[in-house]
This record gives sequence, structure tokens and C-alpha cells, in this order.
Amino acid sequence: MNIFRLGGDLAHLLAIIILLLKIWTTRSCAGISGKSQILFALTFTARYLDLFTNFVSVYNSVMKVVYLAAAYATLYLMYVKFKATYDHNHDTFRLEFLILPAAGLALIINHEFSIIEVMWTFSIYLEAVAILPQLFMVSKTGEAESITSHYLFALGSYRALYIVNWVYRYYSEGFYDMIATLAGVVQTVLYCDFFYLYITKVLKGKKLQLPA
Amino acid sequence: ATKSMNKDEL
Repeated sequence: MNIFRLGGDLAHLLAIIILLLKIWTTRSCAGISGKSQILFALTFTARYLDLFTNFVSVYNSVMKVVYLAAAYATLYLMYVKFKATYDHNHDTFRLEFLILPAAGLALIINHEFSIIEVMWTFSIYLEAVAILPQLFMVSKTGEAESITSHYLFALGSYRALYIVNWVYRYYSEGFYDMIATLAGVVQTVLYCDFFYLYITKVLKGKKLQLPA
Repeated sequence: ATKSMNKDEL
């Protein structure tokens, strides 16, 4: 463990907590893409199949359980409890356009052709594009609540910090994982224009408005 | 190779 990875995990945890708090306190999931949340739940499910078979540390196991519980709790809040506030009309990204290519690529490019490894690889590729429905929704509605933009900033920062972690681990222990690293770069690049808007607008107290 | 295989990251 290093401070970059710990920082990344805490940014990820913060993002998940911000989202749950936003939905719970405003009792509304307006502006949030349920499709992205489905992809995140899928990602964690496919990645943490080894939750009971591969014990790394208490921290690792606890965080996996927290991520899984939070992902499904968010789906419950969006599709059951506050279903009436879910914005179907703006959350229209076709999930199959993301799930099928990620699954196909995971079958072709992986570290090992085994169930657990292909599922892990699928989760890595899926996570890289999981935010697209959310970014698509923000561009369609043309704006986002400030709490939603804080959520996106924390979520985007998490994988950016992981990239620093991989650089650090490469030079300090010779560890590298090209699949996770390249997918992480793609994932972080997708946030770039949002990061620009967040830093130039939201941090100045303005609302996040996307040029329509 | 691109191997890592040790899944110690989240």
C-alpha cells in the first residue's frame, strides 16, 4: 500500500458517500445516471468474486464489502425507493454498447484465460467506460448540481491517483499491470473535460454548465 | 508480459 493508492481508495469512498448522501438527503436522484450505477455494481460484482477465496487484508476485504453494499444500495434508492425521481428521459445511453465490447475484449486480451481472471479483466474494461452514461446525461441536461459535480470530481480523481500509484509501484517494486494501467488511463481521460469545467467553474462557485 | 495476477488492489 502507498499514499497514492490509499488516497485513491479514499477518494473513491468519498465519491460513493457523496452520492448516497445526495440521494438520501434530497430524496431524489435527479441528474444521476442509473445506468452508470448499474455498470458500477456490475464492475464490483465481477471484480470481487474472490472476496471469500482470496484474503489480502482486513482493509481490502472491508473496502470490497463497502463498495458492493454501497453500489447495490444506490441501485435500490434509484430504482425502488426514489424511483419517481429517476430521470429516464435523459438517461438513455445503451448499456449493451459498453458491456458487450468490454466482455468481448476481456475474452481476447487478458492475463490468463480463466473464469476469475477474465471476470476481473471484464470489470477493469467496464469500469473504464462506466461513467459514460453519466457524462452523456450531464451533456444532455446541459448542467449538473454542484453536489453531483463534487461526486464526479472525487470519482475521477480516484483512478487518476491509481495511475500515480502504478507509476510509484513500478519504480519502487517493479510491479506493473498493463491492462489495469491502460484502462485506468482511458477512464481518467474521459473525465478531462469535466475536470476542466469543474476547476474553472464549480470551484469559483458557478454552476456546472456544459456548452450545449 | 503484462502479468500482475496478484490482486492486492481494489
